[in-house]
Amino acid sequence: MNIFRLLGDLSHLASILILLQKIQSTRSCRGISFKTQALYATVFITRYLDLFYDWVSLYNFVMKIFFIASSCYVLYLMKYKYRPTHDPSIDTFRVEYLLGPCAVLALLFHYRFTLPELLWSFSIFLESVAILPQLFMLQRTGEAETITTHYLAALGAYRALYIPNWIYRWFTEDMVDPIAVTAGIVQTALYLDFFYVYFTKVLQGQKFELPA
Amino acid sequence: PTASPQHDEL
Repeated sequence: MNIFRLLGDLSHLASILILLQKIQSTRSCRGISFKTQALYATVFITRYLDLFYDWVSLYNFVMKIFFIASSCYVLYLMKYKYRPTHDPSIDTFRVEYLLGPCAVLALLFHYRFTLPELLWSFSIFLESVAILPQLFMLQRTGEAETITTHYLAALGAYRALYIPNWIYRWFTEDMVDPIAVTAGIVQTALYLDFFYVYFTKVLQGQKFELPA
Repeated sequence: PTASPQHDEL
């Protein structure tokens, strides 16, 4: 564990708490992509199967349980409790275009040809693109509530912090995980456009609005 | 570097 990874994980944790806060305080999931949330739940469930047979640490265990539980809870809130506030007509990204290629990539790039390892690879590739339906929705509506942009910024910061973590681990532990690193860099790159608007507008006190 | 990393990251 190093400072970059710890801050990254805390940022990830914060992003989920911000998302829950947004839904509870506005009593609405307007502006949140159900498809992205469903993809994250899929990512956590397929990646954390090792909960059943591999012990890393208490920290690791608790975080995994939290990520699985909170992602399923968000799905419940969106699908049942605040269902009327979710508008599927603007959440139109075709997720099959993500799931198919990620499955193919997992078959091509993995560390061992076993079911848990294939699912692990799949989850890594899927996580890297899971934000796309959300960003696509943002593009379509052209604006977002400020709290939603804080959620996305915290999520993006988590990914960005994992990059110095990998550089640090390369030097201190001689450890490199090419699958996670490649997918992680792609994932972080997807946020660049968002970060530009976030830093130049939202943090200056303006509303998140994309140029027409 | 290790060929088959431990999945100790989240």
